[in-house]
Amino acid sequence: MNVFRLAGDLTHLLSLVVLLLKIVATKSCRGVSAKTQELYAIVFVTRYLDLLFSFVSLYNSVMKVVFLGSAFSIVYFMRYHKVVRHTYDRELDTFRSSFLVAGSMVLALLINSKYTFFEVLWTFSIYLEAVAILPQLVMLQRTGNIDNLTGNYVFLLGMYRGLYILNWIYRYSTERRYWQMIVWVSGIIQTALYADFFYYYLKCWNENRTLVIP
Amino acid sequence: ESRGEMKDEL
Repeated sequence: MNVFRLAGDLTHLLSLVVLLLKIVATKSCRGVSAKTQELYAIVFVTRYLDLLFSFVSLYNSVMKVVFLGSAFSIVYFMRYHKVVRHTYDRELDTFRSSFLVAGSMVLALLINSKYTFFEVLWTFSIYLEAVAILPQLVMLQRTGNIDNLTGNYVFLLGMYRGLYILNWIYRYSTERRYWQMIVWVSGIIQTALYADFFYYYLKCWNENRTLVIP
Repeated sequence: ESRGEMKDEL
């Protein structure tokens, strides 16, 4: 565990707290993509299947359970909560997320480091996480004025990915046996997807005005 | 010793 990894995980956790806070406190999920949230739920389920048969550390196990729980809570609020579900902008959330799932599955079957059931599902979760933010980014463009909490949620997610890249560089230069090409390539693509958002987020923040993605 | 994949990240 190094400072970049810990900061990355805590930023990820904070992003989920911000999103849940927005939903619970404002009783609204305006501007939030249910498709992205459902993709994250799929990502966590397929990646953290190893909770059942491998143990890394108490930290890892607790975080996995927290991420799973928060992902399913968010999906529950957006789809089933009697007040919140009416604030979901269905007509703005039109990205065909099934293509992302199918594409990630095909890629995971073609490119993986071991052709076993759990390894393919794990690889699928890596590929799917890389693109899971796309429905949310497209929705932000369509939403117009983006509220602070939603903007901060996406910003924190992007920060988390950036910190993970620093973590990989650090680990590669300090650990003798560390290597994970599939994770690195997917992670760099994932982080690059945030570039546009970061540009407008920082620009609007700097000019002290409400976030709008043109 | 070669570098190997490790699944100790989240």
